[in-house]
Amino acid sequence: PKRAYPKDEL
Amino acid sequence: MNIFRLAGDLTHLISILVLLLKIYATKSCSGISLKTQELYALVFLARYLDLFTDFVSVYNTVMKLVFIGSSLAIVWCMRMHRIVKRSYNRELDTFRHYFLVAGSFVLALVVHEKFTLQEIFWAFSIYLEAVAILPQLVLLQRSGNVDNLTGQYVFFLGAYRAFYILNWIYRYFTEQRFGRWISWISGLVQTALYADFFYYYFMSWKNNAKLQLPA
Repeated sequence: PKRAYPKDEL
Repeated sequence: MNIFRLAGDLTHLISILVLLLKIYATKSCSGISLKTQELYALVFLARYLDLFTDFVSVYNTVMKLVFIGSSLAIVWCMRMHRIVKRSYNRELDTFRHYFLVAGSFVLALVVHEKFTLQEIFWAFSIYLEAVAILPQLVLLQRSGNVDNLTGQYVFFLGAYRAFYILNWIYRYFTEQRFGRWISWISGLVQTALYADFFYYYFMSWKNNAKLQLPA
């Protein structure tokens, strides 16, 4: 399943 | 990292530098809402709880430290600095921002991705950032004419999240992974709140007139 991308954003 | 997100981060950084320049150069914080600055400090503290636990990249860590440090420094400056605090428009900056904090936290308790402390605080920071500009926009409407640096500060602050929305669209199509819809919706609300400001900012720029927000 599509996963939310990791918290690599500010 | 993509060009939209880099542009967003740099625009965000520029907004902070413009605000620091205004306070440092004019030794005044007139027209700046202390409440919005406090809300932003809270947003960064709540969002970057993983600062010491999850290392993403040097860039990511450095930017987090810059955002936390600068927002706390501005709040300190506006509250404690002998000269700067005298120019704070206390009587105009009356938005009850505690309701924004409480509302965002309650919403985060109800709507989040995982019921963990870090996820709850992350969602709280996303919701709070969406509304954090409200005290500042209300202050601008009340304080009549807006000085250039303050107008530029709000403009860049609004523009950065618009770049993030482009970043989420880009990532959706290139990484085949849906974004976090909490960020999507909050980011759209946040950018929409700036819509009328952007309109009056553009008109003042086009007519080469002073920026005036209708009361």
